[in-house]
Amino acid sequence: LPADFDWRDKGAVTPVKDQGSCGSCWAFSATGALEGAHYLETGELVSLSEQQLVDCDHECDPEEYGSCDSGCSGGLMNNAFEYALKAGGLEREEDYPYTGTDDTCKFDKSKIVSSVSNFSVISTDEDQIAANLVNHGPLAVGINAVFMQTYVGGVSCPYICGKRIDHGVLLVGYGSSGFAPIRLKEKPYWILKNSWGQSWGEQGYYKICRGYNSCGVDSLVSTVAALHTSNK
Amino acid sequence: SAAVPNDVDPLIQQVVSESDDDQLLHAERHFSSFKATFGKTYATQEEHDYRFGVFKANLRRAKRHQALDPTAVHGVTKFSDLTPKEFRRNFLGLKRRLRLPADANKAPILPTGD
Repeated sequence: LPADFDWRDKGAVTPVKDQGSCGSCWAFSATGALEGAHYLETGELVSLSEQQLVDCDHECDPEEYGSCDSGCSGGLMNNAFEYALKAGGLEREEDYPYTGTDDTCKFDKSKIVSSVSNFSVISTDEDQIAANLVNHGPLAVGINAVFMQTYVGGVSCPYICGKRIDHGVLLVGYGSSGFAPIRLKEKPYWILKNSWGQSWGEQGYYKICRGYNSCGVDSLVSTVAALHTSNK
Repeated sequence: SAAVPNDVDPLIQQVVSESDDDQLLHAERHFSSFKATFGKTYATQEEHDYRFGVFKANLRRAKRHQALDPTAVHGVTKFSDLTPKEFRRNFLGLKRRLRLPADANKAPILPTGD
């Protein structure tokens, strides 16, 4: 594995988006992963529609009654992949633009541009997470966002952080040498793409320490593979 | 400390903590800057005063976060006028109760050496 890796340098990551006042982070995390997978499959970077997931994805966890993806009220990335698999795929952002509100489904199957061929959950082992990131593209991950409300920049290495995940983001890379002055040593970190606009964090990105499942970042990691679908 | 000759007045520096008035002025200045930076407006004076109270609480929270997370920078963000509950309700959305399906595909183990 390389010591440092960043899919942004390789053109696999779309610009930072803004979910607005809507609990649709799960949709942005899922589309980000599929955008990366689509790029690896086709060499083309396409921004995919979160609004399609917000409006049309009501996929449920069969093991827990009443736990379904529900637009601005929340969801889960793996359910979104399951929806995309069943629906046939996702439209382009420009064909089904984001409004940040729950609305009726206007999915047009003829406009599908990217399809899911498969998705998997990754073990909590950080080397496996890094290996899957490098081999299969950006990964959908969950995190506890308690420190993110006040985050401005730098590498976040909280001494104490809950492991109860409540926010969906996109893992796009990692670095080996974020200097942690108070600990007097270099700390490796993950690079996470968020969906709160470029005015938040480091131009929309969050850096968090690697090595000890900080804020539960290693707990829910998914990879997705794309099929190339022509949009005629 | 340095020795001071008898004929020179030593420089006296204030070492007591800031007064409440000073802290309030700082908070008001930060809040004005926050509103200008993020284009925040409030419909009524009551709403404005309430948000200012939330903002001050978040300044204290950012200070606590800074102590707990010294390698990052914590401070004023576009969410600084939201209570933690409002923040969770409006900007987070990963359903905690949802669990991964038992039959979810597990990614094969990849080689990581070399």
